[in-house]
Amino acid sequence: TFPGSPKWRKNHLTYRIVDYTPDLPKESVDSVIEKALKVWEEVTPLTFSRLSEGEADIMISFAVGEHGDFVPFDGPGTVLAHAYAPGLGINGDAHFDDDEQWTEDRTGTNLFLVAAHELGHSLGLFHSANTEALMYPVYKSSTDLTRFRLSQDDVEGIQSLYGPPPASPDVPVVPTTSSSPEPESLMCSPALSFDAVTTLRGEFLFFKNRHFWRKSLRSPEPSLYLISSFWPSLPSSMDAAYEVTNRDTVFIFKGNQFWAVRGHEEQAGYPKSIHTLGLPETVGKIDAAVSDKVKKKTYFFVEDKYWRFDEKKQSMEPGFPRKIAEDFPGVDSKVDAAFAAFGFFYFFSGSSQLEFDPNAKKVTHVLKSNTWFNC
Amino acid sequence: YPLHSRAGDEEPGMELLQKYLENYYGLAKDGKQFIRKKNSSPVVKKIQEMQKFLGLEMTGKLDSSTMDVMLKPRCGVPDVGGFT
Repeated sequence: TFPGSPKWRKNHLTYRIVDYTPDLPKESVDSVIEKALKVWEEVTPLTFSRLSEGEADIMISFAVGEHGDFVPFDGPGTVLAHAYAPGLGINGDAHFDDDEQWTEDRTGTNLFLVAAHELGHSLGLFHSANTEALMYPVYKSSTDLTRFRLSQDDVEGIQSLYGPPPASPDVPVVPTTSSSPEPESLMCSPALSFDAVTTLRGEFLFFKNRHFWRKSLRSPEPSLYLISSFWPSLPSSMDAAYEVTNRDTVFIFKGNQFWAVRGHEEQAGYPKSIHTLGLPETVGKIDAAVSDKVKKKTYFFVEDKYWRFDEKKQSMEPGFPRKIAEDFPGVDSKVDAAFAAFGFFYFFSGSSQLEFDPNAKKVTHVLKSNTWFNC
Repeated sequence: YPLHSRAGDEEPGMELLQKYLENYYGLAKDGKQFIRKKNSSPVVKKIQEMQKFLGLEMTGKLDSSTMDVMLKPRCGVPDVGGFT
């Protein structure tokens, strides 16, 4: 935050686009600014409404050279924009250098990326030294706009000023560590369900929307992180995840694509199509996956059926799909997530969890999904 | 007689470095020729401060990777210090 941590003393703020760049249609500028504000709206209790005249909290303008604030712009390149910390008058305002070529894509200077950054200043964030953060001062033209999201650093910064958004009980929208009381209450919600669960180098990862809980057997308390803070390219709201321990790789699935990571490293050559694994074209997504490291088989669950992949041969086994309920008696509901540990398979369906013994071929315990969190 | 320039006066990037440190890292604008004190402890410290903030190796020198980042487009708000 800025020295003295200036912030708005209200949660509803007004903004006005005072003038426009000739580089883009007015409607495009309107929609880009709205999208940039939404970035911050999603992680705070702040809301915004647009004024068409008069003094707004955040006045947005495009200008060249000296433009009335004694901090002149410098022509094309270098300084793209600047903005002022929350407060009266010029404070809160964002100025964009109209000597830049503003674009909606990456052919010029992307207005969305710069606007989201400047509006971060308008809300009270100073620059971040975290190179992954939106509030890092240097413009990154390589940012993948389709997968843009705030870093953990940005979210923690803005939430240190305004707190988290009002949360629904099942959605952990507060990306912070377990030391904060908010995710504590979310992770212990009896309604908690998961998108995917996997092991990773002896730890357990429980994915939910943009976040995951990381549980180590060495520490009793799980910690909550943004997925993007570990793996910036991975999608949120993933479908499935599993670890192949002898390859030291975790595979992540969403829709008809999958990614591979080794620890913090995202592997090159991904995402790949799930059909390269041998799943038929009729399968558009998988619900869950789990790998048996002893038998070196990976199971892919799709609705009420499953396929089995031979990790040694790297091919799908013949004779599949088979009915889940026939080979995993007691696992009758659609599987949201699964992982293997201590010789058992753990299947998650909504807020329920089934412990399944693959040797005895029976469910040995029916649990709540969040039993791993010691609630 | 024309004034002879001092060794290093024409080293490229020095003016940019001076402006960058003044604008974004609070280097005092004391009007003195920056070039004469570029190896002085306060300037080296400022360069290191900048390199640390930008995630670069803290050499304290104007090396090519530091220069590359300084030439990239950026936000005009200072990175450190007070903001007016």
